[in-house]
Amino acid sequence: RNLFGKRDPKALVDFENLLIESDFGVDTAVSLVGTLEKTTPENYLSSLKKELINILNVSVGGNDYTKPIVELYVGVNGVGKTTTIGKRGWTLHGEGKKVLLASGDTFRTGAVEQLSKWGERINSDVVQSGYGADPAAVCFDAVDAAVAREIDYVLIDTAGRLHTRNDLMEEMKKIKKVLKRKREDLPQETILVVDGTTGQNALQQAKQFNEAIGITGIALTKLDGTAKGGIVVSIVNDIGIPVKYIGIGEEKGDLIPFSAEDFVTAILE
Amino acid sequence: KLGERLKNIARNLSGKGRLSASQVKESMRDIRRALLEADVNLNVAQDFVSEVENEAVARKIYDSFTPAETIIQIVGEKLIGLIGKAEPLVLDKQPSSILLVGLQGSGKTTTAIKLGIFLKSKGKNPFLIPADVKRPAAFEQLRDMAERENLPYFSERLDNEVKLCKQALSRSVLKRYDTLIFDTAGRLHIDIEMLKQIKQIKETVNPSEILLVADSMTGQDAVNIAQEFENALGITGIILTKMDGDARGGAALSMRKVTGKPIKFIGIGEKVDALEVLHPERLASRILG
Ligand SMILES: Nc1nc2c(ncn2[C@@H]2O[C@H](COP(=O)(O)OP(=O)(O)OP(=O)(O)O)[C@@H](O)[C@H]2O)c(=O)[nH]1
Ligand SMILES: Nc1nc2c(ncn2[C@@H]2O[C@H](COP(=O)(O)OP(=O)(O)OP(=O)(O)O)[C@@H](O)[C@H]2O)c(=O)[nH]1
Ligand SMILES: [Mg+2]
Ligand SMILES: [Mg+2]
Repeated sequence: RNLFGKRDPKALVDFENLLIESDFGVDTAVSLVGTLEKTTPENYLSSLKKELINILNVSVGGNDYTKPIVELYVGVNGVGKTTTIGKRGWTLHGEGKKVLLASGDTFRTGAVEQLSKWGERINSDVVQSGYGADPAAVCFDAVDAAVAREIDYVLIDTAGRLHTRNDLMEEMKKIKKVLKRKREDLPQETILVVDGTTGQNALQQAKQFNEAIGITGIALTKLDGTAKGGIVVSIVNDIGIPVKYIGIGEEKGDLIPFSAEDFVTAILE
Repeated sequence: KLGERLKNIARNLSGKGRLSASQVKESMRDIRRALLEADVNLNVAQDFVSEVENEAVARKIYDSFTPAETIIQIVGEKLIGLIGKAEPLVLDKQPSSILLVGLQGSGKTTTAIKLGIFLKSKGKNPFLIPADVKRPAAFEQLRDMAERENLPYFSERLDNEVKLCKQALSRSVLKRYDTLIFDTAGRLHIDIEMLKQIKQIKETVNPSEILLVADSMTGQDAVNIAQEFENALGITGIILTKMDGDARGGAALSMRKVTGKPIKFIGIGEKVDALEVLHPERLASRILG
């Protein structure tokens, strides 16, 4: 109960609606607005901002990894995995890192050619073995190549898969197992790529993928549109996975590190 | 057959005899929440619930001793009413053109192939035009799928999507095909330049169908996407993809509401035969979960 009993019900409803329209989901929106009951109306905005930044600022894990640093990219169909890998490779190049791309999508038509074109675009080699090959085998080969060439980062592309497909989730588990068997600490990063226009299903995706193989970070794509991506707040809050990158376009430079402050400002103002 | 959520709402209302105004309000809030959790846009959900409430009053819900049944019935009717019927493709020209448009990654290229297969199965003679000149290996993706399915396609490479469509149309080979399917690059509904280009393609091609291919897991933004494509092009229908997942699909309701255009097909997988015609009851019970 705030000190002066002042409460602006209309403002509270407006905030709740704003959060719902930003894909926060009803439960999260209601509970967040609920925290405003302990403050006065003139502090609603700043209090909400502070609360959200608090939730989103979870620790982002290791930076004392041993080469090669393997980043495995997973997610449902069409969210931007392949493109995000291209952008990530470009960013790492800019930091003077040696990057190798691995074509772990041996299923979807055009996937190998698409990653190969990205490899050319960002001046990075691509390890591939064509369609129908075992994705785990491609990963195995990529790590060997990385060690031989003293590569800093291996970025592994995988086929889009719905979390409702048990067989595909098992295939993904096998990819992770094979990497771990290659070296105990691999992959150091497992990035779930989430389409920024996705609604509540993104929470289910995060839960299932995390349960299956453990996710170390989220890449939230397509935020150059009008969607707000508010579902990540539930993902961070409920599952504790940090958002690491934001995709803001289709060009190689369009991947930026996640900033809780910028993200929250874009939603609330 | 209208899912668990509605059953729970009904359970909260039944056995209470006649309802008070606050109980009706409560059940309306529950219905709204169920719709929001299904990704129906906030304003669409509010409007829907107001209509349900008005109808409930019109049917004398306060005098009814079976208010739960009445409310469930109204919700079901209104939901199925809003979703609308499956409408067939309009293929009234020789050749007729289908233009596929939508956001990045929604499933347009895959759907182009599926439509080709679908039309062939109906005795049509389709021709595919890979008009995405932007995405790396987009041409290869469509080409390889088309080759595998024995679907003829336009194989000339140009670097401008409008020029490519013009070129494709001018080919006399088209005389032997009755349906042209144009796969276009994913584009944002707020990208002025890309919208300008797709408008030019529309003017050149004069399509019988302009189908918005939309991801069924789209959230609140569905209204903006649908609205902008509708304003820019005047779409003729919607195709909802990736319905083999477990997204509730409320985006379908939002898009249908703001455009008034029919949902013509549902994508239910990555395979080329994974396309089915809309089943309104099935979509309704999925949305209400
Ligand atoms: N506007 C925008 N488009 C993006 C972004 N990220 C990816 N895309 C586009 O989204 C589409 C799909 O990207 P892909 O990289 O093929 O997605 P994917 O997850 O690898 O797809 P699958 O492998 O088929 O599951 C492409 O047209 C990309 O250019 C982004 O941040 N903004
Ligand atoms: N599970 C499932 N996957 C689908 C469906 N439709 C398309 N996909 C997959 O979604 C991903 C994107 O499909 P595309 O056909 O490349 O999408 P697009 O709209 O052409 O993408 P852009 O050209 O980049 O805008 C691919 O992995 C497809 O296999 C569907 O109905 N169900
Ligand atoms: Mg890919
Ligand atoms: Mg495409």
